[in-house]
Amino acid sequence: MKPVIVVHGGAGKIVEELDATYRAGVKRAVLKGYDVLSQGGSALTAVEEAVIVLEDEQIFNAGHGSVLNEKGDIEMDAIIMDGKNLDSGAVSAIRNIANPIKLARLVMEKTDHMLLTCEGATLFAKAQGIPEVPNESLVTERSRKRWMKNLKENSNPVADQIGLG
Amino acid sequence: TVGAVAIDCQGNVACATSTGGLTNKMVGRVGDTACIGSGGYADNNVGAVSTTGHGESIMKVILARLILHHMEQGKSPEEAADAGLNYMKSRVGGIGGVIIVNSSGDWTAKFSTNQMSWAAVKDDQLHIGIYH
Repeated sequence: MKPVIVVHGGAGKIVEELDATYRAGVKRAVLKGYDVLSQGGSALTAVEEAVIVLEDEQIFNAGHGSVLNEKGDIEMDAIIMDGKNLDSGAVSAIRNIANPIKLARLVMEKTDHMLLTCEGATLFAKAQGIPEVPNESLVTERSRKRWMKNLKENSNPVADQIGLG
Repeated sequence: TVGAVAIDCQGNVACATSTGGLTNKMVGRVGDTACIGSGGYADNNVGAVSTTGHGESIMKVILARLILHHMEQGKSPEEAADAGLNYMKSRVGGIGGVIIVNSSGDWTAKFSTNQMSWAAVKDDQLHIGIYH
């Protein structure tokens, strides 16, 4: 079987001046995943490694660069699934870690559960030795500006995003 | 939101999706990403899907699993993506995008939004896109 990998950096509105940055980001991610596959690595590790690259790229809404909630904080979600045995792991409303996808894989492999959320997910991350990072370190200037703009009177940011993805 | 799907040399497929969610969302709001069948699904018998878009709409139609269902019925990844995204748009008014690889190694990146950044590698050939 010849390996194949596809990645995405999110659907929505992409400003033209950032076009090259988006392209460079998805290129780095897909090549990282393909490198894993080319060396005989598993599809599971390939998708995890590709998503880690995307989480580390500040241009994308995941990990570093995540958007802010109504309180100006970051809460992230992630899922991973293995098609071999339908095993899956996920985390939701997770804070203070750089790569939620790594924690999702640990949920899949180290627990009998499929989804850990919020404080429980944080406790599990600590127990697994995932380094804790200040949430502020994940916040970009772009995300903060967007959040501030959405706080203005007559702004309805959540409804406005229905048409953006 | 970001995501990946892959098939390896053994024919195993997998998916991964990660997100910061909606900007200015309610504290505690969780969208499609963490929900199996919505933010992603992978089954060696069919293929793997990762989604992005309006989370509540994706959850209403369980988009990733819906697309795999269409593939189980004989549709190609591209046809199944169109069917799933069109259903989500017509039924609940939501738009978004998906990446898919099937168990034969056929892949697609489709979106009903104006743009979605994506990249793929097959046969050592790199493909990248943003616009329709």
